[in-house]
Amino acid sequence: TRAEIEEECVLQLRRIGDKLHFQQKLLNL
Amino acid sequence: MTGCEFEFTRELAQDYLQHVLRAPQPGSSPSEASRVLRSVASSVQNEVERRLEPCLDNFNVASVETARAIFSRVMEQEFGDGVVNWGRVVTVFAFGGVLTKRLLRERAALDPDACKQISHLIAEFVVSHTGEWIRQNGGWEHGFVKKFEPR
Repeated sequence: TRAEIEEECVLQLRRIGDKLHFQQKLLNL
Repeated sequence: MTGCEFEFTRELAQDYLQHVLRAPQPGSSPSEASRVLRSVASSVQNEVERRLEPCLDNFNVASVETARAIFSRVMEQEFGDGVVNWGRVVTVFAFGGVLTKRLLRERAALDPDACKQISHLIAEFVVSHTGEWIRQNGGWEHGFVKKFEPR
């Protein structure tokens, strides 16, 4: 369904965004 | 956030979309925040495209209105858990870039107004949903740039 597809997009974007956030934190340690 | 901050964010979005579409404004000199955003968001753009491609293949992004509806629903949910960080803020721009590229693919030629409308949409979301967090975290110039500029 459309809702399931959008939910998958949301999960992927959160994963990518949070990964970038933690990578940046590690670089700044 | 002030109107001035909205305009700054809209210019960031416009510059990034033009960068994604490889259509830079002649004679324009991007701000430091624009340069860093281009670099950081481009670095995740491919991953966003690859991971979202199977999902977005189910949508026909044939108009700005369709792009707006998809963008608003997905972004509202992404930040619906209350977590804000610069990585997630960057994904707002990258997702806007993905939708703009799909719009271009569906419509063959993208009129400049469409790009402006998507930029406005990105800025509207960023300012209303993350503006206060951005301000508390140093803003674009003193928060984002300092954290993400190349060393």
